[in-house]
Amino acid sequence: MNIFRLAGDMTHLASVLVLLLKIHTIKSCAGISLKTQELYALVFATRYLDIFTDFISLYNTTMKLIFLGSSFSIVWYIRNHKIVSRSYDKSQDTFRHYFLIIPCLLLALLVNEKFTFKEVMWAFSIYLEAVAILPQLVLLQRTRNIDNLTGQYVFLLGAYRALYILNWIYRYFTETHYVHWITWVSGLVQTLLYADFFYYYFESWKNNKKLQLPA
Amino acid sequence: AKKQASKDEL
Repeated sequence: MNIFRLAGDMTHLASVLVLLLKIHTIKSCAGISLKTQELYALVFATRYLDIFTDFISLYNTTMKLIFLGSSFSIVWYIRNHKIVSRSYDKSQDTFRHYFLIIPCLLLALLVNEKFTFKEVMWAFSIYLEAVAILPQLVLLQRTRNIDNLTGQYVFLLGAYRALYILNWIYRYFTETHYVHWITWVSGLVQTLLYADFFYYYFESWKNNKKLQLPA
Repeated sequence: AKKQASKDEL
């Protein structure tokens, strides 16, 4: 564990807590893409298959349980909670996210660390996470006024993987044979997808004006 | 050890 990875995990945890705060307290999911939440639940379900077979540390297992529990409960909230589901605008959240799943699955079958079920599922989860934010970014472009919590949620979610890139650089230089092209390339693509959001997020923060993404 | 090294991240 290094400071970049810990900061990354804490930032990821913070993004989940901000979203739970928004949904649980103001009972609203306005501006939140259910499709991105469903993709993230699938990411965690396919990445943490080894949660009961390979014990790495209490921290590792605890965080996996938090990410699994929160992602599935957020999906449940938006789909089934009587008040929250009312603030979900299905007509705006139209990204065909199933079109993301198939290519990621095919790529995982072709490019993986080992052709076993768990390794293919793990690679699938890495590829899927890289593109999981797309429905959310598309929805933000259509959302007139993005509320602060939603903006913070997306920012933290993008920042966590950027911190992970620093972690991979650190581990590359400090650990021998630490090379993982699958996570490195996917993590870079994932972070680059946030580039324009980060730009507009900082602009709105600097000029102290409402966050607005150009359509 | 090698296995865990490659999958010790979240």
